[in-house]
Amino acid sequence: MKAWAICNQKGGVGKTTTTVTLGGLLAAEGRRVLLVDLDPHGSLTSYFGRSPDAMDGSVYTLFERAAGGVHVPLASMLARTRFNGLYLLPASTALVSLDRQFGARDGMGLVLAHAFRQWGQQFDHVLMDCSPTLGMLMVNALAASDRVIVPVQTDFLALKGLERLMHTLAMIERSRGRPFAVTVVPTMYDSRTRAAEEGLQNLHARYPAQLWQGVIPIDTRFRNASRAGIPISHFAPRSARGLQAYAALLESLRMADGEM
Amino acid sequence: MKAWAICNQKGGVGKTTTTVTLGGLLAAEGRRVLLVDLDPHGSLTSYFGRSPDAMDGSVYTLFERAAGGVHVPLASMLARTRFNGLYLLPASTALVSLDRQFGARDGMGLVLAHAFRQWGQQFDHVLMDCSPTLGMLMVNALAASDRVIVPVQTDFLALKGLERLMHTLAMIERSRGRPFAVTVVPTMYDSRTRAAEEGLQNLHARYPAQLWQGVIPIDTRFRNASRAGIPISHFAPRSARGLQAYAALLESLRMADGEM
Ligand SMILES: Nc1ncnc2c1ncn2[C@@H]1O[C@H](COP(=O)(O)OP(=O)(O)OP(=O)(O)O)[C@@H](O)[C@H]1O
Ligand SMILES: Nc1ncnc2c1ncn2[C@@H]1O[C@H](COP(=O)(O)OP(=O)(O)OP(=O)(O)O)[C@@H](O)[C@H]1O
Ligand SMILES: [Mg+2]
Ligand SMILES: [Mg+2]
Repeated sequence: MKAWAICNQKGGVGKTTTTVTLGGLLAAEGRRVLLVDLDPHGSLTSYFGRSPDAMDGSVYTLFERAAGGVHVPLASMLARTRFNGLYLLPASTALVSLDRQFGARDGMGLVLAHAFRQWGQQFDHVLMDCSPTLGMLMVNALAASDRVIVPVQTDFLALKGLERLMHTLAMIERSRGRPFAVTVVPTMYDSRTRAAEEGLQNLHARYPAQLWQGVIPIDTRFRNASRAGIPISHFAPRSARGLQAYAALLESLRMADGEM
Repeated sequence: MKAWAICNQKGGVGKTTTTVTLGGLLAAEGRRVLLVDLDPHGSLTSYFGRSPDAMDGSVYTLFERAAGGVHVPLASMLARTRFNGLYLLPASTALVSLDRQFGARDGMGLVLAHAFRQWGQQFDHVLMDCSPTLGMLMVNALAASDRVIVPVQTDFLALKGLERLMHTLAMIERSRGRPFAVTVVPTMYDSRTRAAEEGLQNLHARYPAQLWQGVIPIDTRFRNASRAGIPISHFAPRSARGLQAYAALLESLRMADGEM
């Protein structure tokens, strides 16, 4: 099982869209995929028509029970989606108080990593959609991941945000003694504006080793797909610009993981 | 002094852009404006060329001292900007641990409200840029505000986010026994797409009393302005589409506050 964390402390850069699209593409190929919503705001959960206000099993259950030393069967938290091979571990708005409730306890940084070890046989891929906050949930996602995927817009504020995320990753690398595999993905790229062009050159200059060589273009079909609650892989024709770009990204991620 | 909180738990909807633009317009008219960066990610602080990693005085200092019962002079935290009348209370990345460190203490929800009472004579307007997280900082911003401004994109995921924010506001209203004045502002509106049109109708139907009757159009000058670190009010001609829309928004906000 391969675990990918999709993170960026900057908001609105396409984290949820990247998680849904890569997950949809993998499921369409017949893989078994678990999508994990680590954002108390629950965009990924809403995308699939569920409410993060609901009180049933969610990521919160996993942490609450772990704090009490209790093992939770995956089945009590797992939600099916309408799409073959695509499963969801939903978020709950209760996640917003996780740091306050359990932040001081030891071992809470490895709850997800331990859970993935138990569920390892059931899925081929796990994709974690992170919230824009650096707290216990993001620390868990990073600790449990084989690769960190960082969607980034090519504007000034977004580039500043990337600098800070790379600082954070470097800090965690030092304390865990193991480097992260990182792929930076330019999203919502509008080739008509000069600022985007310059932003991309800036990214090339700063992060040559981590930057994916393609871009995800602006494509209004992503909004239409999210309105319909359907991954764009199951919504738009294969030839759609945004979908083709994500299919190319998936190929490079697999090459990088040595999976081909 | 009037205090406005610019909030939305959904990321990338234009919170920082709205804070900078309204603040710039007010300062250009000769008002004394304090911009407060309540986002540990520090986009507003970066916008004005400062680093949220710097250890000098910031919003964090205010909370840390308040937790110890110590009064902090504003001067030790306040940063000047290059623009007359426009001041900044910068964020610090240390804010990310605020909930973990002080979440359980009493009275930490009113730190900002008390501080604004002391600084009241020095400014005409205070604008608070909130992070996409519902934690102590957002609770403080809401408690200290006379009006809550909610930038919203007109797509499905953003509308879902708005529902949750309105739930949260209703919850806080019940516990404080006083309603919030709320203005919902459609941002990055792209009149060419049908999804945006439908989203706007959806907003009209759901929130007729809180929705501003205009829209902020997509305008690439916002990105250029943020790259230059200059509020669009000091960067683009008065006739620029995005700037004109924000000037119209400012007029309606003042009418609503009975300030005209
Ligand atoms: N390539 C694209 N072209 C056009 N629109 C896009 C693209 N990618 C994402 N979007 C749209 O941009 C908006 C923001 O995307 P998304 O919600 O995935 O970002 P996010 O980083 O997950 O935000 P948050 O910080 O709130 O978690 C959504 O409405 C989405 O449909
Ligand atoms: N009306 C607009 N037209 C075009 N671009 C815009 C507009 N408003 C904001 N932007 C751009 O969209 C991006 C996101 O805006 P901004 O950073 O203000 O959102 P935010 O809600 O503060 O994000 P976060 O959740 O990270 O705090 C920025 O690059 C900004 O320049
Ligand atoms: Mg998201
Ligand atoms: Mg912001």
